Amino acid sequence: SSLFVFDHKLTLKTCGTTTTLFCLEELFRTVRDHLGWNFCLQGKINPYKVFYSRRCFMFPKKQQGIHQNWDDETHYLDQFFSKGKSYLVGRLGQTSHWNLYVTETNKELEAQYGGTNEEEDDETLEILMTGLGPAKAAQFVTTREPGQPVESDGEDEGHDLGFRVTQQTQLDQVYENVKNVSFQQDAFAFTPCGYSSNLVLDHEYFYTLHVTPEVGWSYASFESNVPVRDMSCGTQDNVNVMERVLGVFQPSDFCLTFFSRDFANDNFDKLGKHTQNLSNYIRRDKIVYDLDDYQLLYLRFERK
Amino acid sequence: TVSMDEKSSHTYIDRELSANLDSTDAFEGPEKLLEIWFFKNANSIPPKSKTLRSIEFKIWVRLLQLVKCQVLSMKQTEKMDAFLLSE
Repeated sequence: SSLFVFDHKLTLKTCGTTTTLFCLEELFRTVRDHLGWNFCLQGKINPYKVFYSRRCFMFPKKQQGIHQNWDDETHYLDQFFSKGKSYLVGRLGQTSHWNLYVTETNKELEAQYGGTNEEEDDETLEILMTGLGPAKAAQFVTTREPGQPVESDGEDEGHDLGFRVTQQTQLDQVYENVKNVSFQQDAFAFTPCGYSSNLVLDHEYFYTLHVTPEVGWSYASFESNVPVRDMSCGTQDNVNVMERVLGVFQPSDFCLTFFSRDFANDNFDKLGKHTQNLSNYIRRDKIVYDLDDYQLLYLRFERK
Repeated sequence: TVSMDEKSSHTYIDRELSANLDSTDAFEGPEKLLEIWFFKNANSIPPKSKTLRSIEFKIWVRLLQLVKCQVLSMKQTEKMDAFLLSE
């Protein structure tokens, strides 16, 4: 799991049976008490924008509380936010479908403090993969045992192994860093298996990976807000990023979502057009959603 | 265990958690993704206001306990704090 905190926004991505939404009340109390940010309006909270999403769970009954059921999560979110909309993304009945909750942009807040009105693009690429290639999944299994004594000056084995896995799998080379900006990574290899990493480019762009390699329910996710064209000086696009990620995991199925604020974002077109004839995969679904001031592309693929 | 480690490139690392974490029961892959934009960008934050990044580390630890996550490590950059979490 990962948390990214910026000055004005945060992204929390959690795996397993975590209870992500149970932090909401305390989070908004904290920003009110510590920062003086009060977003309350007629009993609801109205920040600039909220997204909550997840792919459908493999084992929903093992989730805790409201997270067992999308309707319960939506109901819970509606208690906080006044202008939320809930979407099912993909095909109903497919085990790979995806759920999304998004609030209407609070444009009054935009004007309130005289911030820049310049429209900056914001893009997020997410690739959710299942049925990982067995040899590929094996890269994320370790032999160390939990509970080893901690040496005060010794190496941290989980982070050390995570670093090596990142290098060996070339997950640190997903992006062409042509601009030669700062690159930082923080990776952890879980024991007996599993892997998480945060990789940060130019102090503000991240991509994050989470892998559960167990046979039968193997899964890997890749999420990125890296503006690939800018970072690579035009030598790379998100189709190429997708191909590199698929090469690391060789999944049997995957779905890709791409959010973009800029309707003229060229990766939106490229992902829509250039993924029709991938050599190893058949594209089963392509759906475009127009969400207030964002557009969302959803693609689903199966191995040939 | 919450301690700052100046020796590594991490801003924070929890060696004890790292050594003892067992992922055997972490069976569910698909994640829950929550993204909250309090303001459109950093320039839209009220003048003279503190920002999310001025919230103390121990408060994030407490918030994450509600989510059932612990902080394994954290790296600060000029514009972002990136936490790597248990689970």
